[in-house]
Amino acid sequence: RRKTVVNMPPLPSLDLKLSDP
Amino acid sequence: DTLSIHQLAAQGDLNQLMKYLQQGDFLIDLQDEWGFTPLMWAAAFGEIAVVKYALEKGADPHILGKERESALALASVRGYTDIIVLLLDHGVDVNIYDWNGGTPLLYAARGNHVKCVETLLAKGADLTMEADSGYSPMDLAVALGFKRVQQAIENHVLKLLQSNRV
Repeated sequence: RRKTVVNMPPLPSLDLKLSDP
Repeated sequence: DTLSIHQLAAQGDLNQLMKYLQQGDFLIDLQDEWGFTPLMWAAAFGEIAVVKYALEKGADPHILGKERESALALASVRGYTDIIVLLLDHGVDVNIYDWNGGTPLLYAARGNHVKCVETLLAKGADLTMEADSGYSPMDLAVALGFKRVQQAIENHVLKLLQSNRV
């Protein structure tokens, strides 16, 4: 019986790289 | 075929975790391949009972991952305010930063977690600390349209200005 494993979500990016319209 | 102590912590399996620690209480600070402790896994997944238990068992909340990830930042990413309070009560640095220059406040703002932002600010989080990308918590809130986070930061600044008038 295989146990469920949860994955650590990656830290979100703090770089938004906004492009000018 | 058994789960690691990190998985037990992440999944909130307190019973199995207690059994695991019969091999030795020191195992509570066992770091995985990324340098994460069971406490960090529990904080990342909002497993407050495990966080409490780990701290009672002497888990070190100051341990950082390989990229300087902290339990406090991991809890802030998902807005687990109660866990944040617990960690801060155990003396962790509210302005701890990782290798992206990410602070708990930046992650809380990024995640649009208003209560979390308010709590961190009340506990002395530095709102001038920018990520390596150059963004401050306010920058993120404004750019992402998180009005209530923006408001929380503004209210905090107003409070600071008012208290200085004495």
